[in-house]
Amino acid sequence: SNEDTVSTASMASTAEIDHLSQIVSRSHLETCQYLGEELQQMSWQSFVQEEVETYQSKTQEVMWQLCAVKITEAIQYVVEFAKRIDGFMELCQNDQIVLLKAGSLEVVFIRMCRLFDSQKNAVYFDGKFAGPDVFRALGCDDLISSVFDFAQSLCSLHLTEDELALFSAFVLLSADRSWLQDKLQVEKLQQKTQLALQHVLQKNQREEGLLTKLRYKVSVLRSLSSRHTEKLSAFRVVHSDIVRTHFPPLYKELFGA
Amino acid sequence: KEKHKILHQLLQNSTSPVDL
Repeated sequence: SNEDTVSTASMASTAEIDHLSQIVSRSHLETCQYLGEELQQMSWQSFVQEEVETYQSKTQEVMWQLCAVKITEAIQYVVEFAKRIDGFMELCQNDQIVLLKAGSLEVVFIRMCRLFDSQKNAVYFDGKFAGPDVFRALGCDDLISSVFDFAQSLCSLHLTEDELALFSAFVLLSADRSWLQDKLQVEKLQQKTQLALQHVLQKNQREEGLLTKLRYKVSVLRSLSSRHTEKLSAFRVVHSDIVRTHFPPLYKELFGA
Repeated sequence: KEKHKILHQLLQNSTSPVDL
């Protein structure tokens, strides 16, 4: 009977993990800004030199504002993704907000690899594919180049949509974010998500070290996200009026001081 | 709450502002 109990428990847990995988994958697909079919139909057209120069000749303020708008649009979809993850809405609202403030941009960076052309080193932005030089007017070449490096390296792993979905959920449900009220509950959710990710990687017969590679990506994502905040702070010092009057309110809530 | 007004709204809305 002891064996029965053990096997029932492990079966229940497998069923639970399968259920979580399905929910997270479905949520990811439902809340991706561009669906699989749309991606296939996309012309993957790059900006021509003249267009690149137009972006480069924009003022720093205008280019920052444009990027803030695009990031905010992407983040709204990430909020919807979070809401549909099993257990997220059961967290207290403080913790929901803490997780989104800390993790939503990181999920946008993960999702970026769906809209990234590795060969051209270009990302879908404002209607066409843009290389790092399109973003020169922002005045943060180092951060842009790191974001592109990250996208290149994530793309090289060729993650499936299921794997991307669970990796995104794993990042979003990080239990070590500051100011969480109920760390334990978030930790439980994250552990379940990690099991689901492991399970999917096994099912997809992925190489042994992939989970370790993804864990390393978590620290890269944190560094990108905090560097974005630093760049924004520096920008605000000079252009506080532009930020106050022209930046999307949600962007300010997420990244403002 | 005032500080995260929009996030609160997005989290509480059953219908999202995003046209999914």
